[in-house]
Amino acid sequence: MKLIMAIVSSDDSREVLNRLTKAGFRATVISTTGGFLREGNTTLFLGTDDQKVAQAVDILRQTCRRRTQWVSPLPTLEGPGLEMSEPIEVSVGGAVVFVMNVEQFVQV
Amino acid sequence: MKLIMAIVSSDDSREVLNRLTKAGFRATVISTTGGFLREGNTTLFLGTDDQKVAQAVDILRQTCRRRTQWVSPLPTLEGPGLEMSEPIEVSVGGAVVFVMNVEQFVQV
Amino acid sequence: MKLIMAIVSSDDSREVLNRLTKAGFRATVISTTGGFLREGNTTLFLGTDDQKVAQAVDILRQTCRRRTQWVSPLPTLEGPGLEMSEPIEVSVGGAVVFVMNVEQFVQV
Ligand SMILES: Nc1ncnc2c1ncn2[C@@H]1O[C@@H]2COP(=O)(O)O[C@H]3[C@@H](O)[C@H](n4cnc5c(N)ncnc54)O[C@@H]3COP(=O)(O)O[C@H]2[C@H]1O
Ligand SMILES: Nc1ncnc2c1ncn2[C@@H]1O[C@@H]2COP(=O)(O)O[C@H]3[C@@H](O)[C@H](n4cnc5c(N)ncnc54)O[C@@H]3COP(=O)(O)O[C@H]2[C@H]1O
Ligand SMILES: Nc1ncnc2c1ncn2[C@@H]1O[C@@H]2COP(=O)(O)O[C@H]3[C@@H](O)[C@H](n4cnc5c(N)ncnc54)O[C@@H]3COP(=O)(O)O[C@H]2[C@H]1O
Repeated sequence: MKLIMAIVSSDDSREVLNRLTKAGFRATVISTTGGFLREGNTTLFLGTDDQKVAQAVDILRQTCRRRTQWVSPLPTLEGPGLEMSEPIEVSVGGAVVFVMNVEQFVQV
Repeated sequence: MKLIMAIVSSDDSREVLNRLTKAGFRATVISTTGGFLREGNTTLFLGTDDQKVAQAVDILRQTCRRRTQWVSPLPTLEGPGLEMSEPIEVSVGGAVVFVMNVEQFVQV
Repeated sequence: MKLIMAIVSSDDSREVLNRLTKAGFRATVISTTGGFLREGNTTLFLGTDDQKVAQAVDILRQTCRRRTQWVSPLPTLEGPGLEMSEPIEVSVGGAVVFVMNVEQFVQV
């Protein structure tokens, strides 16, 4: 068994969850925040059989299309004056996926 | 060391946490949402020695008794008219537990 | 690739995140609750190359200084009368860090 941790944009999370559930995947959903933009995003944890990992990743690829957006990262702790950086172009909307091994799975 | 991720129903989470803490386990608690029913549940992360995993799982088994409940899953993205399924009987209240290996543990 | 799960006090989380981001780490932030004190804390998930784990742990060590505080743990489920324990001295403010192996990393 593997545990998939997928961080997706909140705009895509409903669609992703519908497609994953329809394909028989089980998931637990967490509201999270991005470390860089400090904006809300969504993290999904999916425990699944080893041979279904590729299918889950496919669904994530198809649903979470990457797109670019101009943003101003938050001023850092050093103070708003010194560190207010120029707006930068970041790519958002994709999915960041980590697959980990599960040593033991128990369903009570 | 192992990291246990246990998803329990929110009704059971207080009791589970009391029993685990009393038995000397340390835990971090996250409010999460179920992918299928889209209802709130609770996820516990417990880092523990390898030989205490079985005891933690026992406490989860004893505290999270599984019971059945009739529910209508949310209408999916295709629109409320087409996909409104019949109420179905689901079993809730159990615990879903993943045990993963920890390569390094650091306490600052 | 490794996935670092670091539980830090909420007071330290902004500073920690600033330093990690400045050092080029990527992170996802979750508002969590401590199992014992039932107070809010912050959990960071950081996916990073194997050889950068030590640097991330260093930043956590430098930023999350441990300090002691007197607290009364919540009365447990057995009832406020019976289990109201004496205030105890706990050390807070440190960081609890788990490093796990990532079998597959996908960025869509
Ligand atoms: N130091 C930096 N310099 C320039 N641009 C930067 C940057 N850090 C992040 N970005 C850009 O900003 C987007 C949002 O990052 P954020 O950290 O808010 O939100 C992230 C974060 O929550 C999570 N994430 C990404 N990589 C991660 C990792 N290695 N570990 C943990 N979480 C990660 O996925 C979200 C989306 O990441 P994604 O890569 O698609 O999109 C990122 C990336 O395009
Ligand atoms: N496609 C489907 N068809 C019919 N019935 C379905 C179904 N998906 C889920 N159910 C039923 O609905 C209950 C609640 O699922 P939910 O996804 O909201 O809430 C889940 C989810 O948050 C988590 N979970 C379960 N299996 C998981 C997995 N493999 N990976 C990640 N999270 C999982 O644990 C919660 C409780 O799961 P549990 O199995 O006890 O109970 C499940 C199960 O009995
Ligand atoms: N049974 C007990 N008896 C006496 N004192 C106790 C205790 N359990 C916890 N403490 C003390 O209380 C502090 C807060 O614990 P809490 O569980 O609320 O908040 C914890 C918890 O959210 C998380 N954590 C610590 N160890 C963990 C583990 N093995 N697995 C999962 N989460 C852990 O990190 C937070 C800070 O932990 P830290 O060790 O720095 O600080 C702990 C520790 O000093």
